[in-house]
Amino acid sequence: MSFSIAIHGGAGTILRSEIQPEEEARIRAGLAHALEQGRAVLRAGGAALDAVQAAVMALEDDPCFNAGRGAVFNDAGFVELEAAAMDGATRAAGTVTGLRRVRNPVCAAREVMRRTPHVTLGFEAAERFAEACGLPLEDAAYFHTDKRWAALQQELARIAAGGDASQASEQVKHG
Amino acid sequence: TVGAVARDAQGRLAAATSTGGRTAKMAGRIGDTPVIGAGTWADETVAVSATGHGESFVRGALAHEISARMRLAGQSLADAAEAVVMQELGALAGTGGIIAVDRNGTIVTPFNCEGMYRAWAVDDAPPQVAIYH
Repeated sequence: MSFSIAIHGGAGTILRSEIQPEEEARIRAGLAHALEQGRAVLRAGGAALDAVQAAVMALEDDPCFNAGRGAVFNDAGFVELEAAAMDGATRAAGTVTGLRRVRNPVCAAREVMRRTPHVTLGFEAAERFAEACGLPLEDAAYFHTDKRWAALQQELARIAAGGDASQASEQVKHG
Repeated sequence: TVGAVARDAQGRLAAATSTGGRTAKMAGRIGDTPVIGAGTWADETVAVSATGHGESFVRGALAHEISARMRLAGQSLADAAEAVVMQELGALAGTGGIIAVDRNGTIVTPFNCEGMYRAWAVDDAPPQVAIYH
C-alpha cells in the first residue's frame, strides 16, 4: 500500500517582490528537507504519526519558519510556542501552548498524548512537564532571530500609532 | 506556522502543527494550532493542518469542518477543503490555508491568500515544492 505526505511552512501575503532569491532558495530547501524527514519514516514502514512529527521537528529547527527556532514574538517581547499532534486511527491527540523554552514543541505535544489523560497542557506547567519528559530546553537567545524581532518592533510601533492590532499585514503577523 | 499530514502504508492518517503564533500577539493568546478541530485534526477519514488567521479557524472549527463535510455530506476531500478555505474561512474574515490528506492518499493544499509554503510527495515520486498558486 502506498504512502502520502504533505507539509506547510505558513501562509499569508508572500509577495514575490519581497522575497529575495536566496531567501526563497533557503525556504524551498527547508521545505524539501523537512518533507524528506517525514517521507523516510513512511518509506521504512513507520507510522503516519511518527512521520508528521519528524517533518514538523525539522521545520521547528529551521529559522526560516514561524515555529520553534524561527518563531515570532508576542507583544511582551518573548516567544510563546504551541503545537499539536493527532492520530487519525485512534483519535488520540496531544497539544501544548504557551511554551517558552522547549526546542521542539511538537515533541511535547506527543508526550502529552502519550503520558497524560489530557489533550492540552499549557504555560509553566507544560514547560515543567516537557522538562520532566527529558525534552531539550533552550534559553531565549536560541529563539531570537533579527528578522522576527524587527517585525515585532514594526508592529508595536504601528499599534502605538493607533493602528488596529487585528489589521497587521499578513507578512508581519505570521512571519 | 508549520505542519504536516501523512497517510502511512497501513492506511493510517495523522496530523501535526507547530507555531509561534502571530507577531505582537497578546501574551497568553492561544491560537488555532493547539485547538483540536480548529488548526489540527485527524480521524479515519482525513488529516488536516492549518495556517493563517488562527481566530478564524477556531471560530469556524475549520479543520473538523472538512472531515464533517466528507463524512456527513459525502463530499470529496477536494470539494470539502475548497469550500472551507475559499468560502467559510473568508466568511469569517480570515485568510490562510490548509494541507490535508484523505484515506486514499489524496493530498490538497488550498489557500485564500498570496502564497503558502508547501511541499508534498506520494511514495517515491519526485517531491513537489511550491509557494504561490
